[in-house]
Amino acid sequence: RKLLDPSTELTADVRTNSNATWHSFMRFLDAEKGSQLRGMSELKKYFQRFGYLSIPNQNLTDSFDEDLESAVLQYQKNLGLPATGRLDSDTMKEITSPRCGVSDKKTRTAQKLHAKIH
Amino acid sequence: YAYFDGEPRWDRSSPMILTYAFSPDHTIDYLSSADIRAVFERSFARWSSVIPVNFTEVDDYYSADIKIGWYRGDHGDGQPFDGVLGVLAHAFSPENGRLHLDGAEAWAVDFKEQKSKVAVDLESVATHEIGHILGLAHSAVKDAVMYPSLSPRTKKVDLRIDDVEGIQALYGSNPNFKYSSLYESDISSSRS
Repeated sequence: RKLLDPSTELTADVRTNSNATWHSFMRFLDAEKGSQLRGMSELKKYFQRFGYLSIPNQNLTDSFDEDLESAVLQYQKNLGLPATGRLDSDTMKEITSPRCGVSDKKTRTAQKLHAKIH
Repeated sequence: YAYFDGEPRWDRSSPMILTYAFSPDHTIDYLSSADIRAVFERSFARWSSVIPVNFTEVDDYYSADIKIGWYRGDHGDGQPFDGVLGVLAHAFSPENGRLHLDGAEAWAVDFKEQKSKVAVDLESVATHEIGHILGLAHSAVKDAVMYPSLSPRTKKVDLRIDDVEGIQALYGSNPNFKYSSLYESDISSSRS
């Protein structure tokens, strides 16, 4: 009997929301620092494209290293997701969603001024 | 809300009028020109209703402040499109004015007519990209128009308080703007 992949349920959920390229990232669901998964370098290119990684292409490896963890954390923070540093289901759902091509880099979040009455 | 580095904005004398035009060569043929024009008119009007900036369509594409066109794959600006879904569109920060939509998408002005499962609402994307044209970057607020992602067959066109506060901090408020025109849920969450 064919065993179900743990990501099957989520995969079905995002199928209509993702294109073929990004849909393949679903195989990285629940990966975290220390994981070594074939094709992880493609996910790194995604983070590179949207301004979260600045490693040259030739140095992109398939290991979930510290740089990728920091990119995932920044991505989660920028998009209002729980900051787990892991490729959890919320994060994967967002990564595989269609989006605007404008990089998330070089943005400055406005700081609200806090006044005190003395 | 967030801004691009340096907080670029359009710097024109008041009252500010920005012109826009559609590329005569880079367009799509399955939506009528009238429908496309109506969508963009509504999208520009949404931003115009909260800031003192007016948008006028002009015929001369090359002299327009905002240049709108549909492109496929590598179209020469260093940001190639990637086919169906993935990246839907992109625009440049002030005062560049280029607004590009991916010609490979199934663009929709009415989901009753556009039956594709991967149809993308043109008005939602247009409203988002105009936000970039004006100087807003991506927001972390999921309901905001400036949130970067949009699911197929989803409409998100109404400016939320995060979008309004962000753009008004750049351009000031339209004197006719009333907070009561925003979602009640937005107003109450802002108050809290």
